[in-house]
Amino acid sequence: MYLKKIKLAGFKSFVDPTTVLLPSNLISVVGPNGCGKSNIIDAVCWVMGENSPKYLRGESLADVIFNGSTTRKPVGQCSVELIFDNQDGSIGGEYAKYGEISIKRILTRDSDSAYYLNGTHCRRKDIVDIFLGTGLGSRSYSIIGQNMIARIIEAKPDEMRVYLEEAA
Amino acid sequence: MYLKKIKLAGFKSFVDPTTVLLPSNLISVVGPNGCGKSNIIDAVCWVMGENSPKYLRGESLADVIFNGSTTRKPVGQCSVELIFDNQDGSIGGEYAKYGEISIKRILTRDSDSAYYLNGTHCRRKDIVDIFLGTGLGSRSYSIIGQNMIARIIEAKPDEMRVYLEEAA
Amino acid sequence: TRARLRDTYDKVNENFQTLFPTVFGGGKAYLELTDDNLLEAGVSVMACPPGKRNSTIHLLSGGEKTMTAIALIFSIFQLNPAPFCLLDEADAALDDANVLRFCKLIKTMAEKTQFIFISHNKLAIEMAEHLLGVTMHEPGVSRLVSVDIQEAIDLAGNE
Amino acid sequence: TRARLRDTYDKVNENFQTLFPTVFGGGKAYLELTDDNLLEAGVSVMACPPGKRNSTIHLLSGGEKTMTAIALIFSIFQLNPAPFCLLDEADAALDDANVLRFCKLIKTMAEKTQFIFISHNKLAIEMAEHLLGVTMHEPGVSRLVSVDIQEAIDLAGNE
Ligand SMILES: Nc1ncnc2c1ncn2[C@@H]1O[C@H](COP(=O)(O)OP(=O)(O)OP(=O)(O)O)[C@@H](O)[C@H]1O
Ligand SMILES: Nc1ncnc2c1ncn2[C@@H]1O[C@H](COP(=O)(O)OP(=O)(O)OP(=O)(O)O)[C@@H](O)[C@H]1O
Ligand SMILES: [Mg+2]
Ligand SMILES: [Mg+2]
Repeated sequence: MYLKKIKLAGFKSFVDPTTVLLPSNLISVVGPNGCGKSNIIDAVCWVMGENSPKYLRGESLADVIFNGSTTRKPVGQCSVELIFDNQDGSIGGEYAKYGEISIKRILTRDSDSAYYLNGTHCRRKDIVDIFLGTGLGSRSYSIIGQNMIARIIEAKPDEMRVYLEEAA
Repeated sequence: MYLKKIKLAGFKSFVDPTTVLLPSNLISVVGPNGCGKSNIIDAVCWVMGENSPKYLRGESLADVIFNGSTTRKPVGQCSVELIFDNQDGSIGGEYAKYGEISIKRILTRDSDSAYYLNGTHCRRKDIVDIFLGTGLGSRSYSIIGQNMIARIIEAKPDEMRVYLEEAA
Repeated sequence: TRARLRDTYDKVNENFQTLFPTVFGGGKAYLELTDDNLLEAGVSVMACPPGKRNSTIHLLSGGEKTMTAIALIFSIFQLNPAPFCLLDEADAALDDANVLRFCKLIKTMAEKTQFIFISHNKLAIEMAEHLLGVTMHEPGVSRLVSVDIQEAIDLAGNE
Repeated sequence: TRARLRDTYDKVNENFQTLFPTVFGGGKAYLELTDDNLLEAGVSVMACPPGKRNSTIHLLSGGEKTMTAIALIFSIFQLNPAPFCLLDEADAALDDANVLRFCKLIKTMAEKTQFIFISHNKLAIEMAEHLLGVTMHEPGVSRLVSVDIQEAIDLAGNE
């Protein structure tokens, strides 16, 4: 299983629909400070079910929706979709038979998030469940944000135990 | 007033007596990771009276004394001396008449620190007092350590007020 | 849960003891419990770069701490390796010798895991097979641009 | 002490409002009290890089946060400018455009203040008038070496 594409629209600074293609195993994302690189990582965290604004560098959940710039007005909704190649069937259970799996999350300012699995409406729990056992998840050690290294370095022994418990 | 020289001996990884010359106003310190660059900054903080191990990246005050390597034995004492050019008389009071001012601190493993001002034994308070009003001091905004920027960024509003109180 | 935590701790410790010398080109490191009762104990990270004496992670330099944290994070990652891994400027505090060792580690892991990494460092960018440029030509609006290696280095800001 | 704190707050806020646009090449920033009673209030840092909408420092990117923190630190420094200033890898998270702006700020301040700065970034090293090389040829023992600009760049690890 690997990640083929990330589709964003209205998510943080990616106000226009954007498709990120991921054609290989070593992809470097480059650009000046403040251009939106870390926002792509936040998008992946968010679509996998992350619900704490703190982990998404915001103050409220609605902070992920594009809230305007000097030339553009804020928008009312945002959506992110991840498209996985599952030819090797590593995502198990009822989805093992699909060669391609897509998970999507949509949020509007005046209602809750809606989740979709291969185009069909589902619960957040269904998304979290598919990733069980794969080592993936919005808080797993497969997403190392800009502050994670500093948090590990400054961790006191008690905090370090909590990190290990989360990983267990 | 400017800093002319820093003399270290037995301080952290600078076990051999070392004199750092500072001939101009723009000096860059370069070297690979772990070679001892930040230890020079710790030395300046320490000689100006810093007594909290936390601010010197140690667990106890004796952690500033060279505690050995694979080829060298630990030593029993460390000393740091700063030599200032005071031709412009900006260090005021009774020291204004000196063209050059030196402050020195010596620590041995089995006794307290001893401070020297132009070669004469003095108290820690005397050192702290000379810098009053110059904007200098071990915790002033003239020494920006490797973590200071991250601390300012992560500071909550209450913590930020404390930073301003310290500066007042 | 006690047996599970014990098992996790032992496995991470084992991974860490082999991964640290790979990342540093020598030296040794291990985890230490502050108390015999695992459920109450804290976990200290002891690291000793090549040629130095043993100490906790707090006495190391900025770059040495980053390399130790990277070795520890990947020790936990290897418990249950995910199909992809996202890294956001993990190499920021590293000098070039350490960036090269970091790249070597990532390249070996990339045989089984897909890496998407953000970096400003020329050497790390050069290890990529594909580049993804992000710009904000229109202020406040992010857009993707295709870049070649030279453009990427300019864009990332290494002159 | 209330009057003193008020005076410090006002002066730092004033310095910050002029220094931020210099450091960012535009935009605006200011301090805001969370409560009318100064002795109880917290201080929020509001920053708005050019072309973006206003927000607290926490919503900015890594590099934008660093630039904002540098502007704030020097705003406090200017209250009582010391004769020398030591900087330890203040430029770590910055891309080259921001490193160049950072260097411009330091060079202007170096007319009155002596700067001793540690950096791995080639552009920052090139701004120095003198270079101080530190090595650990003998493991665990630091020594000074004299370096020229090209050696310094190799030593700092920017190839
Ligand atoms: N909801 C939102 N709407 C519009 N813009 C947003 C939103 N949330 C964040 N941003 C903008 O996105 C920018 C941050 O982008 P990001 O953190 O991805 O930068 P980066 O490329 O990682 O930069 P660096 O190299 O400094 O880490 C900020 O300037 C912020 O103003
Ligand atoms: N008391 C001591 N005795 C001997 N060595 C010490 C002592 N205290 C610290 N050290 C050593 O000094 C080294 C740290 O040096 P320092 O923090 O100055 O590195 P640096 O050049 O700033 O590196 P970086 O570029 O990674 O920030 C550590 O490896 C540590 O082992
Ligand atoms: Mg970022
Ligand atoms: Mg350092």
